[in-house]
Amino acid sequence: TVVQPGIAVVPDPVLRPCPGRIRYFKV
Amino acid sequence: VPLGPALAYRQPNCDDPETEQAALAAVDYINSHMLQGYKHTLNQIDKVKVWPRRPMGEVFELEIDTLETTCHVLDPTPLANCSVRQLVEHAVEGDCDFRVLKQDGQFSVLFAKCDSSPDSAEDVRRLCPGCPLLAPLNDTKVVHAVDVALTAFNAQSNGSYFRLLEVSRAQLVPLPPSTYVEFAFAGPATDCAAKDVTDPAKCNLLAEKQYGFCKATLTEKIGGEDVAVTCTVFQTQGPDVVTVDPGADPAVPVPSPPDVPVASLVVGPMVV
Repeated sequence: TVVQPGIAVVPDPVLRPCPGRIRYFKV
Repeated sequence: VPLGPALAYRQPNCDDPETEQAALAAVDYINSHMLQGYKHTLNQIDKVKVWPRRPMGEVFELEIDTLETTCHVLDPTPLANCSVRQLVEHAVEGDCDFRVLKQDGQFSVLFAKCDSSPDSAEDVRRLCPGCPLLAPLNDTKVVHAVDVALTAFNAQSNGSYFRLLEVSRAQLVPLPPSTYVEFAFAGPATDCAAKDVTDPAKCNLLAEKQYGFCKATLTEKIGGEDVAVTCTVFQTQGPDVVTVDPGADPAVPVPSPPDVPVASLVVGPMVV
């Protein structure tokens, strides 16, 4: 059995879809 | 019989243009349906889920944060021209849940639920130790300041008698010791003229209502108090402006400018 050497999987930066951008300021 | 394919929702980004369009339609909806307080503007989209809807369309399930602006809900000023209440003025945040239907490119609100809450006193004090905080609207000083300010405004507005609609904001200012209030009024749709009013409760609102908004400060001083009030009457085409010379004799009505039809009451920011 040919074992694929473990490839370090670096998760691509998860685009945080939410919460979205703050348009003014956070209370 | 197996159920139809489970209705799965999709989760676009909160800053997707389509999501933002749905959120802006929802904010317009609350501003056009609120009956008191101030207009709110979109500050942040917290969550979004988009459900397919049979037979057509999609339903956006949104959670958004809003911020209070300085425009009263009755003020015809476009939201884009309303400034956001700043933190040092004791900002107010709204938390809203919406369901917005998108069909044929149009957005319509199916459900809306919003709660608003002022920023904490600690946050305001951290930014501005000496800034006044929001006061309870039924505080005796607040009620008195509104009463004095509206009376002063009525005394100056030739012949019309405006009635209090809502105290929308108040602050007890430590130095100089004073009370700052903002309130909305309706009128002059009453059948009373200011000079004849003995018991305002007996004035009946007439059909042609007009709305307006005042900002006033009642300053305590030795042996009395001073009131400064600025009011705007909202006309259908937006607030008009006329100033009344505080020194003028209130009994002598201010003639409206020749180009203004006498029928339209042109009243605006007036300092008494």
